[in-house]
Amino acid sequence: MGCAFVKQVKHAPGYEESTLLAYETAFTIKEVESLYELFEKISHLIFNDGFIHREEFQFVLFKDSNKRNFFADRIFDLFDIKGNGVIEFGEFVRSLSIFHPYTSQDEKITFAFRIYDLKNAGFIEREELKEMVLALLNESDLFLTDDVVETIVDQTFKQADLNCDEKIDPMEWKEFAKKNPSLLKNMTLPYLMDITMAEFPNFVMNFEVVD
Amino acid sequence: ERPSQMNAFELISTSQGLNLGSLFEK
Repeated sequence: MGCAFVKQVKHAPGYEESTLLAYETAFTIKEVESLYELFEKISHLIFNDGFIHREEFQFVLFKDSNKRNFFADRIFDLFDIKGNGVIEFGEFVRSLSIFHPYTSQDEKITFAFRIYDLKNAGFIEREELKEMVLALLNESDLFLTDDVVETIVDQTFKQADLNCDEKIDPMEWKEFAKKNPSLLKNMTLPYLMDITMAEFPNFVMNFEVVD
Repeated sequence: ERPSQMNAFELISTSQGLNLGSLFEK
């Protein structure tokens, strides 16, 4: 009787089959396999446990694991679909699929709405919008007086809040985003078109000794 | 465009934290 040896490929916990992920997303099987390479690189940067932690996500975006950024935090929280504090491989692929050039504009509009709906309440309030503008100013070199910030928020609400109830709901957001397509510019990553040809960056951690 | 005429979402969308291209840039 012969023995058959089946080569077992070791995958990180939370790994999902590439065929399933390709079926559910805009990626092909080969593209999902390429994304696994990228996922492996990021998830072994600091914690080496096969999950992407917040610090690892921040490091690849800013080359600094300690830099906190309001909007990077929002993106991380949405990628972390299960809400368990880490991004698993399946969550990584499903979330990146939203940014694929072939994904419909409607899906991108919905995802962008979820980024800006800070309280997950199903609408964007004036105070939330102001909070986001202030967060943006905080991370940039742009300084605007409080009056100017109020004016910007007021004018945006005038354009987007069609029923004047002081809330931007998903339908109003959809209308507004369609009239202002530049808002969705960062919702499409051209890199994802040629992902099987890509050589992913080698992220290198610089550990600094803090006294 | 004067800042006071800017659309708040357009301003927000310039955040580096919303630019996932860095995941792929060498």
